[in-house]
Amino acid sequence: KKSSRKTYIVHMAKSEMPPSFQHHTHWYDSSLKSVSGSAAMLYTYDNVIHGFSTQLTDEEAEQLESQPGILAVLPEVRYELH
Amino acid sequence: TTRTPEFLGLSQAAALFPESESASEVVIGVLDTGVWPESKSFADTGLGPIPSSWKGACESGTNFTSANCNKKLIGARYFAKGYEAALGAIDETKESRSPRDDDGHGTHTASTAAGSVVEGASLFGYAQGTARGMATRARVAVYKVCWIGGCFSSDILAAMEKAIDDNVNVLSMSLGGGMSDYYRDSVAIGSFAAMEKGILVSCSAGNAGPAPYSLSNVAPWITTVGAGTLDRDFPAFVSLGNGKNFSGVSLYRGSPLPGKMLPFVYAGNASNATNGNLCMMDTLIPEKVAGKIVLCDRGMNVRVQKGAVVKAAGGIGMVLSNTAANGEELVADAHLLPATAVGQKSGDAIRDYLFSNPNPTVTILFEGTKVGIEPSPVVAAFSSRGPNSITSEILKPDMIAPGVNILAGWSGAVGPTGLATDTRRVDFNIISGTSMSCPHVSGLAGLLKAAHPDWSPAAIRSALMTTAYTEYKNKQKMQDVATGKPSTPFDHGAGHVDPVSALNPGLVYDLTAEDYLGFLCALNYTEFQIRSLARRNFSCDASKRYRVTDLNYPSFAVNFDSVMGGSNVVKHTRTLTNVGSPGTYKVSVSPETPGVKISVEPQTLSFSQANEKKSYTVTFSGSSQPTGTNVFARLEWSDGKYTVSSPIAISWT
Repeated sequence: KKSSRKTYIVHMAKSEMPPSFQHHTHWYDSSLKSVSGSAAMLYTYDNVIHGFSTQLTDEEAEQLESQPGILAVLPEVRYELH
Repeated sequence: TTRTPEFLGLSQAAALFPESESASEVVIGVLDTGVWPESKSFADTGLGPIPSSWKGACESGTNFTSANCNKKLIGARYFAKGYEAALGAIDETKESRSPRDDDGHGTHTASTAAGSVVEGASLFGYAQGTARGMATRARVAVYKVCWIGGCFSSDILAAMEKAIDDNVNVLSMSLGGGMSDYYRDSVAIGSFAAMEKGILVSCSAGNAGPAPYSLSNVAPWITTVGAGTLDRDFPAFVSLGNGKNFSGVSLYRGSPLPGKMLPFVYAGNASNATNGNLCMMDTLIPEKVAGKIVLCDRGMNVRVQKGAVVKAAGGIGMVLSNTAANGEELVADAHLLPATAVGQKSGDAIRDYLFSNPNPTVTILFEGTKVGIEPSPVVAAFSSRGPNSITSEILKPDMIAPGVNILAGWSGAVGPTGLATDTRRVDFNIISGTSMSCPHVSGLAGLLKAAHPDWSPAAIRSALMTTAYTEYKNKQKMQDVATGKPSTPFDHGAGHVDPVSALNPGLVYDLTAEDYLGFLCALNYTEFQIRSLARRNFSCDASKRYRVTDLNYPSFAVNFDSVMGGSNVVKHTRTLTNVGSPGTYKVSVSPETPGVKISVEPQTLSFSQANEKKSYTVTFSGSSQPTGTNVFARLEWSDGKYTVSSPIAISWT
């Protein structure tokens, strides 16, 4: 279960992007790679949130949440039609 | 849709709504199961060039190319990365990896909001008429985020991201999930961003009624829509061997029953399963139901599947009985065999007849479509109810709109029941839910946006709320089918939409993104939570006292602590903006509310300029009442020409 991956929505504090990065998506990718070499971003967002979605294990999600510039790592929710 | 334009007064007031350029400049984005582009509801006859502001696209995929779009359907995108990450690659033999709607729900909602005029629409002759969306000249952009396995929030966010880039004016979302706080709810998060861009977001309130605290999509920057009935019905009576008749509804069209009384059996007595009364798959004993009409109870499996189960077991017809959960609410279905749905009381009486008669017999008399049904609208039993479980000081739902037995466009990939065994194909289908009432309001918002391009999403919602009605023309109060009594603001919010009045509301309660940020401060959101939701560095002003009751909402929800003695005093501040002609408005509050004194200062507001703003304060002074007490009232400002009405819900918790 620990190793199984789930989708997370990662909220980033875009204004805290380190000056060494040219573009915020590079910073997002670097933050992601620091906790998981294999994870890829499903989507990046800039209108609705500043951040991205990706698949992580619970452990990786916890590690990512403690990274600088990370506001929240929220598990994906499944919605239903009404 | 058929009938709702007349029911809402749109047909009679067509001249009031601009058919000019502005009406066709409005783009309504629909996040749902996609679209069936061949539906006549997306014909673009008479529409001019695509608005220059439009930045969207028509994406290709399984069974869908950009050629499927036109000047009505101007955008079509699909989002499946989250869905496939969660459930694996889409099986393209089962669903189209494209904007194409394999389900029907998305075509239904999109055509309800903005479908073109289609003469001679019906479902097997039921609900016959001229079908049209609420905003017939608005453009449609669909964003497919819902798949067989559900609608995943990473896809929903991606679709909202794109819809904002594409420049939609209204977003319609007939979906919901959980009841988490706003900063954890992707629909609330994406809607905040959309609201900031001037996009009105209209969402379904949920179908978890009539239980209280059952709402979805309650963020104050979202327009939350409950469901009411129309003045149309599809009667199909149950006629028992003892001569008694019971009302039912049905959309069955097919081989008639034999013209005689037929043997009748209760499913619970024709099954070895403990829940055999529910007519679930493989639970009926063919020898016991063959050639008979079967009484099934609602619950667990979908209603139309019960009919298919009876048919598969050799039954020739079905009477489907409501249980306490749905009471007397009658939702019609296009069953695969002669079938009718009856209310709980009728179901109980029919069951008693079955148990007390050695040779029970029955037949079903189908009467087609009836209009002019009263009382109507009534609040649908399934429509989710307040109070607001996340922020009790914000009254939700905001309003109700038609959501029961709504005819609109359908997919060509699936039958009207949605069952795999249903090989029928239809252009229009009749279904029910707050999924259907939401796009009504989305389309009406589009009409208002066309008439008042400078109005904010909050102003549009305010106009729809302060002109909504809660009484019938005979002054009787609107009813709740779940109780048979007058509905309350926890059921109908501000009331049932009245778009013609909403066009000229006189005054509106406007709101900006900063107002909503202040609301988040009043909720004691952390800086991180506000930054997550609002994508900006925003610090609540430590020297300022933020109060939820200061949010300039067009309705009032007041909570008294039943423990505290008489000294319960709550103040709400509101600001009205003049969008009508100059006038002096006087306030009234009615009816008298036991246990609470309501006073308003000042008592009159005079407006001489357009967009002039005036504020007032309402003071609620409550005496102690038992926990769980609710009282309701309405606060109205009137200058003799306009009436600006707000519901008040007061609770002792």
